[in-house]
Amino acid sequence: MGKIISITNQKGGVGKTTSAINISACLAKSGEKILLVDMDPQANTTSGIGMNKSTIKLSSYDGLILGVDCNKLIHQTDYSNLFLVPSNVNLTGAEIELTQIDAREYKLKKMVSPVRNDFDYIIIDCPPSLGLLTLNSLTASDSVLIPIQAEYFALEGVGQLVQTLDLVRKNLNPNLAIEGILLTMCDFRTNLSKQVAEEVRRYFGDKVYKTSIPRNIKIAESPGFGKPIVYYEMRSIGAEKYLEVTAEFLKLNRN
Amino acid sequence: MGKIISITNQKGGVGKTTSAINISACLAKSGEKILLVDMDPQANTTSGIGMNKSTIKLSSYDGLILGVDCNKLIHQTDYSNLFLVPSNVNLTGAEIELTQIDAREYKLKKMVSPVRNDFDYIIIDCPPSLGLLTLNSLTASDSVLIPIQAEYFALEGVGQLVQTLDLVRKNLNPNLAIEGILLTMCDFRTNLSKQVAEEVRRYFGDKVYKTSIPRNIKIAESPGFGKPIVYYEMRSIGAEKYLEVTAEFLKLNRN
Ligand SMILES: Nc1ncnc2c1ncn2[C@@H]1O[C@H](COP(=O)(O)OP(=O)(O)OP(=O)(O)O)[C@@H](O)[C@H]1O
Ligand SMILES: Nc1ncnc2c1ncn2[C@@H]1O[C@H](COP(=O)(O)OP(=O)(O)OP(=O)(O)O)[C@@H](O)[C@H]1O
Ligand SMILES: [Mg+2]
Ligand SMILES: [Mg+2]
Repeated sequence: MGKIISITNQKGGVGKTTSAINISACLAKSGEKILLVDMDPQANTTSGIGMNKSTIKLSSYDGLILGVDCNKLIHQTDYSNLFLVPSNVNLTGAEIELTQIDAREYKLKKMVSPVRNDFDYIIIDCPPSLGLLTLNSLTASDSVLIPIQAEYFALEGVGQLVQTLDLVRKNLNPNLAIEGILLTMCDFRTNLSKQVAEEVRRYFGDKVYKTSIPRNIKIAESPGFGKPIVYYEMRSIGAEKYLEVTAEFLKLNRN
Repeated sequence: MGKIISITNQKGGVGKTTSAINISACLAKSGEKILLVDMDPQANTTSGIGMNKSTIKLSSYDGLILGVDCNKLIHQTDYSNLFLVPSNVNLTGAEIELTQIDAREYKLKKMVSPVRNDFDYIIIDCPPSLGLLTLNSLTASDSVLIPIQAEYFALEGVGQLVQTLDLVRKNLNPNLAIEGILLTMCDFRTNLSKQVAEEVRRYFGDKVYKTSIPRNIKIAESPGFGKPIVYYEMRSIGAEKYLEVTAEFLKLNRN
């Protein structure tokens, strides 16, 4: 039974896409069969993993709004065990279109349920908002993985996010759990990173992965080549840390 | 006649709020009367400038959705010449509520028009999306200032943003101009920053400010103290560069 996990944080630029791509790639490399679903109209996951956006005919929009069979949306990526439901710019209008549809928060759940058992994990990259695209993802998910950038504004938004998770549990998906909290873009030479990390560990306790991801230029370069970090520069600290946090993730899930 | 400027980019974490706060503070310091409008449900501008979110009764939500008089929403900040219309979490629901309202894209324009001539500049901080909150801001604005982080994903979204600006000009606000493009978080020791900057200058020509903002820890620290950089650490490279780009901005606007 495939586990469905949303990568969510309404704060922008905290490493949602980077974590979705790199944790998925590390899981696939360790033999897990992975479906990555891009629910962000920016389609950064789609391009960051090397898909050519202009060749994509059907996307998450078609599954969500038009009810197209998910199997028709799934692409094989260049990386073994790693499959993708791409996004494209049509998704920008989806939030407004969804407001007119019945059971609007359950559309993604309906889309991915038929393929759930074809994969070990389904990883959903969310846009930077708490609108209907993110609500759809949270409703479809077993758990949510929250990247938090080690900076002030990212810390501020955590309260709103936790409140939204409570609302989703109450009204849409009672079993939604927290998969884990991942500290990203850390530079522990600065007080700022240290203070934010302390605060996050105080708030979430052992839900915070022991591994944190440092700021690393190789991570920022890799999407420009359409490659996850473990395929772009295996010897980098970025690859090392994403492999480490994936090992932590698997240890928690295999028990 | 006050000029209204949106700070917009649907890519998350590119320095919209940081630029809104710091350009506004630098303009206020040089004698311009500034109204900062926080249109992001995250309310980062509101807290980054030192307002205590829990003491705020009325916010941009009340002006936008309930039609409350803008004068009732304006707060004096701790900094002379700098005023704020704060945001709060109610704004999260505004995007969905706006879909049911007539002339939904013109609500912000209607809200700020009555106070337009009380200020030299009205600066609007937008959320990381191209939804109805951003469309409201673009419809209310004379021009748009676009921060672009010197990284791959930020470059990718520029095409979508330019298409949206064209749509807004065609259907909602024919006079919407580009105020300027600001390169942020630059580290020109890296090829990535150099390549992105070259690409942006090739695409936008002299619309790109000569000044770019380097990555600077003092900039990331300052919102935690509720202070713009020129009040937090005047001797930092961050303060110097925001003063420089503001001088460029004023030179272009005073002619
Ligand atoms: N550990 C890291 N070191 C260096 N750069 C990073 C790191 N993680 C992410 N980045 C870069 O920071 C930027 C923001 O990351 P990313 O786009 O993954 O965040 P996001 O949360 O998905 O953003 P959005 O809110 O727009 O969806 C990107 O340019 C990315 O390449
Ligand atoms: N020049 C800079 N140097 C270092 N840090 C910066 C710089 N500019 C912004 N930051 C930091 O980077 C993060 C992202 O910036 P900011 O929140 O202003 O972006 P944004 O575009 O408003 O994000 P969102 O899309 O969530 O609204 C913040 O933590 C901010 O403090
Ligand atoms: Mg993303
Ligand atoms: Mg912001």
